[in-house]
Amino acid sequence: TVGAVALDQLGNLAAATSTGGITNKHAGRVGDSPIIGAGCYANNASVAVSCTGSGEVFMRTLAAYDIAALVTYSNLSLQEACQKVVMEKIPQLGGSGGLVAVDRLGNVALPFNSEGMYRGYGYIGDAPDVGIYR
Amino acid sequence: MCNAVIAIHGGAGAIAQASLSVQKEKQYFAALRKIVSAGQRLLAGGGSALDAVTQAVRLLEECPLFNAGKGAVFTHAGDHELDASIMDGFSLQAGAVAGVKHIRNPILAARAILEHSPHVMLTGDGAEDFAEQQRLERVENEFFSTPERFAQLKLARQRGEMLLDHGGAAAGGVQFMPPDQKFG
Repeated sequence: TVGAVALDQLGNLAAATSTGGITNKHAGRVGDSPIIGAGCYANNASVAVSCTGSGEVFMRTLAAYDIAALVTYSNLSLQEACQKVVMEKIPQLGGSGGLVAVDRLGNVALPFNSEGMYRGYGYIGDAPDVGIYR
Repeated sequence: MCNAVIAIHGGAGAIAQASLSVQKEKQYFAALRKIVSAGQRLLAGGGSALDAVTQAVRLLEECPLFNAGKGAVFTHAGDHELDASIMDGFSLQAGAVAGVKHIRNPILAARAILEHSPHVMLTGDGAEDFAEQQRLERVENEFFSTPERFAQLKLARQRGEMLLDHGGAAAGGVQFMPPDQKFG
């Protein structure tokens, strides 16, 4: 699975996700990637999120929207919301994976509970910051 | 003016540092940097967040290292079924496709649904027809295949289990889904 989130100079957020799914999947199986609110979500009032991992768990937790809801209704920071969803809720249901997220202030989070996640981010004018492992 | 930023991912899983070759690691880092840089340039030029994520995901789909578009994993049946979605935080408009087999860049189909359809998600043949109406590039299903992904399929079939992103031969490690036989 791949994905991206962005905040532009006008303060608009967007998210996108794309995938081939999981190897040896049943024909017709659909995971979280195309499900708005599960694997992809963006709202200028809160955050933009794109997920990757065990899709069925991300669907059952509405992971992407859950982060937006925690930021909006519980006033959690982006980091706190990501911590709760990726490091607590998803593992509780046996899920693994991660996500990239950005809030309306330009804070970025790239949490994952698996061994690694191919990831990167960059503000305008900065060198890209990329990583694979913890 | 906001502090514009782009963040991307290329999948997660059991990516063991010891088993990922130095050469392969360099390829991943280079691809990630290239795609982040492209997004930064677009945003610096006044481009929209929606255009930035569309471009980034299209480039990730074109890179065979990652599980989307070219380089996507195989189904149990030995072909590729692709899914994609996109959402605009300003308008709350969204678009998605699922189970498509011939659209070269599924993210462009999702974007076209966001912009030109009253619906949010189209699947299978309906999505393919819509993409054709939008004159999006169509490819044979084999276009998405790579030897590394086929090796992962063979391994998964032998084990009778499903394999998450970046857990197989391409990454050097193995991470299987629980043996719940969801593939039938």
